[in-house]
Amino acid sequence: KESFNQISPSEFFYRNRDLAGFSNPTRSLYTAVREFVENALDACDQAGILPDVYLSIKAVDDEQADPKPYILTVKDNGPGIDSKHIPLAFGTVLYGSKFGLKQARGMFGLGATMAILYGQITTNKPVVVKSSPDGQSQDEYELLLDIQKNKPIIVKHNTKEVSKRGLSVSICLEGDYSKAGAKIRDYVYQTSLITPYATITFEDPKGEKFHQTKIVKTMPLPPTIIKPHPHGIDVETIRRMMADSHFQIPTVDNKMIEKVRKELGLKKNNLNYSEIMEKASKRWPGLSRHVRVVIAVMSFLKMDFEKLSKIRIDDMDIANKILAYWDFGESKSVSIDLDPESEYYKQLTNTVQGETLISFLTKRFQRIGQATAVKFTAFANLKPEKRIGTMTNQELVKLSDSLQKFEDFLSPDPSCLAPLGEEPLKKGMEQFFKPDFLEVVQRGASAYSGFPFIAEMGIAYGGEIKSVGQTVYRFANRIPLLYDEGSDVVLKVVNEIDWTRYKVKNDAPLVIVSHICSTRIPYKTVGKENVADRPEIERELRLALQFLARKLATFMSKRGHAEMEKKR
Amino acid sequence: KESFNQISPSEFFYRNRDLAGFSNPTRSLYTAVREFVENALDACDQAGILPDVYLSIKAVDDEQADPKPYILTVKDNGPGIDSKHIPLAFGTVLYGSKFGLKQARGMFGLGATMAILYGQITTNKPVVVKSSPDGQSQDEYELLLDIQKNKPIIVKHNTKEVSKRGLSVSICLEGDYSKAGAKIRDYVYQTSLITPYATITFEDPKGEKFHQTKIVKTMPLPPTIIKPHPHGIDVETIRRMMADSHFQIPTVDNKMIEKVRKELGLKKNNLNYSEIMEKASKRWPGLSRHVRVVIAVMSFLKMDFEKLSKIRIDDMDIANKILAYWDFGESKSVSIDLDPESEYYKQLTNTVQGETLISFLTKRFQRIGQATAVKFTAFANLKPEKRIGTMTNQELVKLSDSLQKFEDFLSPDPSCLAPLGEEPLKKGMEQFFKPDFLEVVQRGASAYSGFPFIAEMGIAYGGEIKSVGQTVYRFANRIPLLYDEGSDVVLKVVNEIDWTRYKVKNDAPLVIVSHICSTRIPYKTVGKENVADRPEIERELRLALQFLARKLATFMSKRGHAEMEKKR
Ligand SMILES: Nc1ncnc2c1ncn2[C@@H]1O[C@H](COP(=O)(O)OP(=O)(O)OP(=O)(O)O)[C@@H](O)[C@H]1O
Ligand SMILES: Nc1ncnc2c1ncn2[C@@H]1O[C@H](COP(=O)(O)OP(=O)(O)OP(=O)(O)O)[C@@H](O)[C@H]1O
Ligand SMILES: [Mg+2]
Ligand SMILES: [Mg+2]
Repeated sequence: KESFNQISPSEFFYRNRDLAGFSNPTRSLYTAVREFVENALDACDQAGILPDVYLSIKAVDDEQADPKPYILTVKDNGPGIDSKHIPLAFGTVLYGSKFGLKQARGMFGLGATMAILYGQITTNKPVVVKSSPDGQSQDEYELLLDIQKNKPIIVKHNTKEVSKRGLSVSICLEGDYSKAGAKIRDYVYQTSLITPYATITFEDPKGEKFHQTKIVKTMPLPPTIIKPHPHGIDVETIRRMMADSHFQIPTVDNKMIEKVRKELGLKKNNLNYSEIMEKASKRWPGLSRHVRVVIAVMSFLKMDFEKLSKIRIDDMDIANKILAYWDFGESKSVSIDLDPESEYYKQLTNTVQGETLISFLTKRFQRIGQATAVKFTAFANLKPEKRIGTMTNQELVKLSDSLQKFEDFLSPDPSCLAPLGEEPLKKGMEQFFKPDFLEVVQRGASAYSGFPFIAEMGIAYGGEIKSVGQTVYRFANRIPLLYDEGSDVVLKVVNEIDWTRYKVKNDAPLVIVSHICSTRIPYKTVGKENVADRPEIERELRLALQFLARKLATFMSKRGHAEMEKKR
Repeated sequence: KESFNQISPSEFFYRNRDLAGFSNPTRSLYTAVREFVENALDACDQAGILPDVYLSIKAVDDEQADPKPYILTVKDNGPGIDSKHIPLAFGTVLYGSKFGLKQARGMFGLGATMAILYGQITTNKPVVVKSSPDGQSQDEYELLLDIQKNKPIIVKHNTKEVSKRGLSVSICLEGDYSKAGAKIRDYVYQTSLITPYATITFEDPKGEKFHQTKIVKTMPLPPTIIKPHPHGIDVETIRRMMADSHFQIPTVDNKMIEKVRKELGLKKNNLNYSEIMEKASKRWPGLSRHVRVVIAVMSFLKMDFEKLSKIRIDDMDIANKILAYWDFGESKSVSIDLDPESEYYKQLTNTVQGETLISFLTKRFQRIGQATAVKFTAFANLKPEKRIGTMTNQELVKLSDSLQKFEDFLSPDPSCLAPLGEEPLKKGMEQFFKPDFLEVVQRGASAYSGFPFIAEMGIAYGGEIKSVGQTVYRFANRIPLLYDEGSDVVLKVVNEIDWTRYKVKNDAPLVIVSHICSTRIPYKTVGKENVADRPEIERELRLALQFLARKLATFMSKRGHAEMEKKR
C-alpha cells in the first residue's frame, strides 16, 4: 500500500535544488552571489537610493583545494529590513515583499533562503544578517533553517549602535571559485553595464578588488505597482478581485465585535443599542467597511454588543428581505424581516451584491474608461448594471474569457516599468566595448498576457571588441543572464537573422545587448536563467534587432566604400 | 515600507505555472495528458498490473474554434487510491506517495494537482475522480482547489458498487487541440514504444481511436526503494538519518504518557510505581523504543503517571550521571543521580548517544560492509566506535565531506532500477521504425551524486524511416520527452558526434532512441522536459552512442561494399 506524505516548500526546493540553480559547488557559488546582489539592488531601487554594493568571497582555508568552504558576504547601503521581518524573510521559502505586480528582480520569495539553505547543508553554519533601516540601530541575527518545517531557527539576536544604514548578509557555503570565478566576475561586470547608477565592489579570494563605479549619477524612478490588465486574467484572479471588492457578511465573532468597539471608540463602555447607533452615525465616514456592515446588521437586530455576542448570523436573503440567525441562548434559529426603507438597507444589499460590472471594470483594471467598459459588456453579452456579487459561475467564466478575447482594450500602461533608456544603455556599451559602431533602440511598450514589457537592444561592432562572431549579452529586469542561452528567446531571434544580408560576416566582432523589463518576466526556470519565447516578446526583439541590423548595414557599406576609396 | 507576505506552494505554482508546463492552452492540454497518463502507469507499475490506460479528449462544443474548453479523461486498471487519500492526493500540491528513493515517473507531488488547477482557473469546473481499489466499491469525488490555502474543497462524495478496479480522473480545461494534437499523438505513440507491456487507447475530439496494444506480455519487476548511497549525502540528510536512528529523550508530555499507558495496556488503571515497572518488564520485548526510554526514566525518578505529568525533563547528563527535571508543583529544578548499575542505565545512554559510527554506516547505507566502514573511518579521521549522538557539528561536516570524497565505496546498487532491457527496446524499435539496421545497448549501472542510473540507447537506420537527418527520441524513467531538446544532455551528446566519421551522411534517415532510468532524474524544470548534463550521465550516453555508431559504421561499409559489388 502506498504511503502518502506532505512535504513543505523548503523541503521541495531542498530535494530539487537543481531547479533553483544550486546543482553543484560551482553553480551554487554563482547563484548565491546573484541572489544576494539582486536583493541589494532591488532594495535600493525601491527606496530610491543610489546603490553601493560590496561583495566579498573568502576561502575559509586558502591552502585547501576546490571545492571547499567559502564565506560569501554582500553588504548594501539600502533600506535594510525591519527586525521583525528578518527571520521570516531569510528563513522561510515563499516569503517576501515582491509578490505584487511591479517590476523587480526578485519575484519568487525564494532566492536568499535557498542560498542560506545551500550553505547550511554543506557547512552546517548559520547565516549572519545585520540590518539597520535607520542608520543608528542595527539588528544582528544568526539563523538556521528548519528545512522540513520551512521555519527559521533564531540562534542569536543582538542589537547595537551603528552609523550606517543598510543590510549585510553572510553565509558559509561549499563552492568552487576556480571554476565559478570567471562567471562571477562577468556577472559583476555586466551588472554594472545594466545598472550604470550602481557602484559595485567585488573582493575575490585572493584579496583582489574589482571596483565598478557608477557611470551615471541619477536614479531611474522606482518601479510602481499597477492594476492588472484585462488580458492577464483568469477565473481565479477574477474571483479574488471580486472577493476584495464585494464581500460576504463578515463573521460577527468576538474578534469582530472588538473591532467594532475599537472603531467606535467604545473599548471599555457597554452602551445600549440606541447609544451605539448614535455613536456609529456620528463616526460613520471614518468607519471601515466591515464595521459599517456590522452596524447595519445590528440596526436590524436592534441588539447591543452583549446580545450580539450570543448569536451567529446564518443567512442574508436579499431577494426575500430576510435575515436569519442562530440564537445560542435559546438554541434556536430566528428570522427577521429587513425593512427596505431603513437607511441601513442599502449598506447591506450593496455588500452582498457588490458593485456593478461597469464600476468593477473601470475601478479594478488599468485604463478601462466608461465607454470601453460599456462596449465590453455588449461584447461579453452581460448587463452593465449587473451586480458582480450575483454572478453565476457560468457568467464568471464568460466574463474571464471575454476579457481575454476583447480586442479594444488599450494596451497596458508602461509607466510602471523602469527601462534603462537609450542614453544610459549607449553610454554603458560605449564604456564597456569601445566599438567603431554603436546603436541602441528602445521599443515602445508592448504586452504579453496582460503584462506590460519594454524591449531595449543595442549592437556594437569592431573597435576594441575582441570576440569573434556574435556575442550576446542578455538582461531581464536588469539582471545579467549568463547560463542556458541555448533555450532563451533572445538567442532564438539572433540566430534566425541572416547577418550576411546586413553585410556582416559570421566571424565579425559583433556584440548584441538585449534587455527586457516587465512586471513579470516569463522565466523558464526558478533559477531565472532564460526567458520563454512568448510570441509578443519574440516579435518585439525581432523588430528591434532588425532595426539595429539595418543601421549596422549602412555603417558597413559606408565603411566598405571608404576602404574602396582608400585603395584608389 | 515593504509589505511582506507568505504564499502557499499552490499559490506559487499558480502564479508561476509556466514552470510546470502550463503556459498556454496548447502546452497545458499536452502537460495535463502527460501528468494523468504518467500517474496511471506509475500506479500499475508499482502494483505489478499490466497497464490498460484509456485517454479521451472531447470538446465541450465542437462548433467553437480553438482554444476552447475540453473534457480530458484518463482511466486505468490500476490499484486506485484509498478514499481518505483522494482529496489530498489531487487537491494539495507537494502531497504524494513518490518521495522515497525509488524509480518512478512522478517525483514532485504536483502533477495531477497542477492539471486540476489549470482546469479550474480556465473553466471553473471541479475535477471528478472515481477510484475503486478492490473492484467492488467505488468512491466518486468532485473536488475544487483552495489555491491560496493549498487545500481541497470536497464538492461531492458518493460511493457505489462497481465491477472493475482502477482509477479515473476527468477535468474540464481550456486547451487547443488543433495545435497540441500532433504532440499528444506523438506522446501516446512514444509511450507505447517505451512501455511495451502497456495497452493505451486514445480517443480524440473527432471520435477517432488510436489503439496501442501491448507488444510484450510480461511486466518488468516493480521498482524497489533503496537505502541512500554515501555519495549523495549532505549534512542535512545525515542529521535526519541520525535523528531516526538515535533520538533525544522524547518529550514526556500528556500525549507521551497516554502512549506509554496504551502500550502497557493500562489505559484506565492508575497503578503505582512498582506495579508499572512490573508491567513494563513483562511487556518489554513488545514496547516501542520511545516507551522504553520513558520507562527507563521513570525507573530513575521512581514516579507513577500522576507524578510524571507534573514534571518536565530538562537535561540528561550522561557523562556526570545526572538527570535534571523541573517540578511544576514545587516550581523548582531537581537533579537526581543515575545509578550506572541499574538495568535501565544502558537503555538511557544508548538512546542519547545513539549507535556507533560503524553500525550507522553499515546499517543505514547501501553496500557498506564492515571492512569498508573501518577503512572509511580511518580516511575520515573519526573513531569507528564513536557514538553518533555525541558528534559535534564540526565532526558532522567532516563526516559528510568524507562520505562524498571517499573513493572506495562500491558503486550504487542498481537492483532498484527497472530499465527497459535490450530485447524489449529492440522489439519496440523494430515495430515502430521497421529499419534496415537496428542496434541497441544497455550500459552497466553507473551513478551521479549517489543516485544509480542506467542508460539504454538504440540506433535505427534506413528501411521505413522517412525523416531526414538525426531524429532523437528521448525518454527518462519511461516518459517520452517531447519539448526543449535544445537544452537536453542527450542532444548535446548526439550533436558532438561527427557522424561522417561513421560513414553516415548528415541527411541520413537516422533514428536515435535514448532512455535513462534512475531513482532520481536530474530534470532541469518542474515540467520534466529536459535532463541536466550531469558529467556521469553525459559520459554514459556518449559511450553508448559511440558503441552504436561503430556498429552502424560497420553496417554502412558492408552495405557500401555490397553496392560496389552490384555495380560490377
Ligand atoms: N538586501 C536587502 N535589503 C532589503 N530587503 C531585502 C534584502 N534582501 C532581501 N530582502 C527582503 O527579503 C525578501 C526575501 O528575499 P528572497 O531573495 O528570498 O525573495 P525575493 O527577492 O522576494 O524573490 P526571489 O526568490 O525571486 O529572489 C525580499 O522580498 C525582500 O523584501
Ligand atoms: N491513477 C492513479 N492511480 C493511483 N494513484 C494515483 C493515480 N494518480 C495519482 N495517484 C496518487 O496521487 C499522488 C499525487 O499525484 P501527483 O501527480 O500530483 O504527484 P506525483 O505523481 O507523486 O509527482 P509528480 O508531480 O512528479 O507527478 C501520487 O503520488 C499517487 O500516489
Ligand atoms: Mg531575491
Ligand atoms: Mg504525477
